[in-house]
Amino acid sequence: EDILGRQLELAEANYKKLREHGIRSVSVLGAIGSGKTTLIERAIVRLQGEGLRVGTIAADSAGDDDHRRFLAKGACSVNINTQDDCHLDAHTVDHALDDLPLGELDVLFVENVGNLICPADFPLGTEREIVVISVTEGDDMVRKHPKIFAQTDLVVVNKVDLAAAVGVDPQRLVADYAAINPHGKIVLTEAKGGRGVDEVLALLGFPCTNTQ
Amino acid sequence: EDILGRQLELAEANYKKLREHGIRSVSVLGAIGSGKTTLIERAIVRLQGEGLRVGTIAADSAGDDDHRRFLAKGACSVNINTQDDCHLDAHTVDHALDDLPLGELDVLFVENVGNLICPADFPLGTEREIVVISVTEGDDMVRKHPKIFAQTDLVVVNKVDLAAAVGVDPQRLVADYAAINPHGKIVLTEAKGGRGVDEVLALLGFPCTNTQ
Ligand SMILES: Nc1nc2c(ncn2[C@@H]2O[C@H](COP(=O)(O)OP(=O)(O)OP(=O)(O)O)[C@@H](O)[C@H]2O)c(=O)[nH]1
Ligand SMILES: Nc1nc2c(ncn2[C@@H]2O[C@H](COP(=O)(O)OP(=O)(O)OP(=O)(O)O)[C@@H](O)[C@H]2O)c(=O)[nH]1
Ligand SMILES: [Mg+2]
Ligand SMILES: [Mg+2]
Ligand SMILES: [Zn+2]
Ligand SMILES: [Zn+2]
Repeated sequence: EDILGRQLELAEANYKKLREHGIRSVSVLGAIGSGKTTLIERAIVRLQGEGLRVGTIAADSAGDDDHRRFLAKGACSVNINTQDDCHLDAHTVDHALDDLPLGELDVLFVENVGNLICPADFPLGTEREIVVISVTEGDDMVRKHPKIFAQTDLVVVNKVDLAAAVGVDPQRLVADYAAINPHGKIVLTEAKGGRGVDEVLALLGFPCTNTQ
Repeated sequence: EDILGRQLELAEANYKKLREHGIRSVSVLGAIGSGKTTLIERAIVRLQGEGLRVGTIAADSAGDDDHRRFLAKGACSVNINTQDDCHLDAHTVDHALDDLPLGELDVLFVENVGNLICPADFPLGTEREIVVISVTEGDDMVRKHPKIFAQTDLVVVNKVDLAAAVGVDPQRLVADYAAINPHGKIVLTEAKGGRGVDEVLALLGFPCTNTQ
């Protein structure tokens, strides 16, 4: 009990710090390789096009692949290696916030480690959260992980261009999510080509024009 | 330290129990949705065709999707829901072994929860282990998770039929694995169509004919 209480306290502190700086913050979590980084890359370019300054926190077990991809898009980024931990926690995010120029940011994306279980128990203190899955993982992803889908209000089903090749009907995932979380929103995307990204940003409250 | 010591003890007990019954056992782990169940389905059919009796332990956070797929292929199977745990452990496997007719099995596959981090720290006591990843997860899967790939001697890179569609060169994963684990073997498969399955079974020591 105490651990969760402590996590919530730390998450609350992060939330306050981000609000004090007027930063819109989004946690991006989901399955391994579902397209989290690709979606954020697209979002960075789109939001910078609207004149917003974007920062990122990239968490991976090892390496800095995602971090370098964010830097290459012009975001200022902090890399975190969680090593044997398969999820980020609020304490680590608190440290990462110290390494970001919060006074110069409008938006922050925090990419968690690929995992559909633990992140449900470790709130980070961001304002919004997206769970990204991919049709290539199968049509059972939502019903196999009810907890994380019950508590998130925005789901992205990515790589819909590959649905036929894996024999998955995206509507199956849509129906499973509606059954677990009737008020949540779910968007089908092809993040690689940018399809659906504006819709996701609009649902997050960024008034992007739907010009794509 | 104590936890790991305890885990090793429990794993050792499972290992002894399986050897006493003359059962060839394989842990199948890997990323979420990489094709673990599809690969095991193919292996069940292939090994049954050689007159072997196959059992399975199917672990998922929730539900019994994988378990039912194994039953449908004629394996006798036990389902485990790990709920908030994102990995199987030897203790849970010990209980599952009690629910299997060990005297009537020649082969056992244990499918872990999709996760490339924790399972590296929780040995289950099986004789062999395979880590299954998919090209659809990106070309960085091996270098992002060095620990699990350093300690496993057989890797399957699945869904190679989709490599061009995601823009991934499977040889990049092959090279990363060779750098981390020069003695390990890596097989490219399309488990959905059965391609590469015989090669995997041969490397596990099952003298399958390469008739496919
Ligand atoms: N065909 C297709 N490929 C995609 C799409 N989105 C991402 N990819 C590819 O999928 C692979 C993984 O994408 P990433 O964005 O790295 O995924 P991730 O969720 O950030 O991965 P991790 O951080 O390693 O968990 C890459 O090879 C991408 O090019 C898509 O919409 N369609
Ligand atoms: N195109 C293609 N699709 C595949 C291949 N192997 C598996 N699939 C599809 O990929 C999806 C996931 O496969 P599963 O076997 O359920 O994957 P898993 O690793 O057992 O998934 P979890 O147990 O949920 O982690 C399913 O829709 C399969 O049909 C393959 O070689 N090629
Ligand atoms: Mg990423
Ligand atoms: Mg499975
Ligand atoms: Zn975890
Ligand atoms: Zn775990």
